[in-house]
Amino acid sequence: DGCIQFTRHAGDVLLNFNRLRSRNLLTDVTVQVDGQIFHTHKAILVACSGFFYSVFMKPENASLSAISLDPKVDPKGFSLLLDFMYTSILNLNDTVALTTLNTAIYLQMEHVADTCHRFIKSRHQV
Amino acid sequence: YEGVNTIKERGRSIHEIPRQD
Repeated sequence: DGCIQFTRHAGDVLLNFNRLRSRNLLTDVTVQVDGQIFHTHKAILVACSGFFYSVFMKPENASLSAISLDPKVDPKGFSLLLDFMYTSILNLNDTVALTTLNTAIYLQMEHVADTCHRFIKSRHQV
Repeated sequence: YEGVNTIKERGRSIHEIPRQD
């Protein structure tokens, strides 16, 4: 007896979620960040961000279909982190590293924030 | 699945949702 592990399953599932997002299919919450609108899936936001977990785990918020973030949040940083949630790829560079760090802290994505912090430190050492 | 003989399947596991219809 044995079992078969499909090693690329997690990536295939996430790619399908990203295809749904890009076609705005089955999206169930719009996130407004400083005037910009992002169509997303609650389950992905909650799975990736402590902030969204704390928001949507409250019964009174579970059916929310729109949420506006604090005006201090940078849409560019949020967009990069949303892409990360749906692809596992974080597009860091000197221009966006600090805003991505700050946004990751706000969204309670500690592991990404640590990575941004290490990236910034490494660039200062160069 | 500790102790169970696991065969790793490297191919695609599910259908791929197209970029557009």
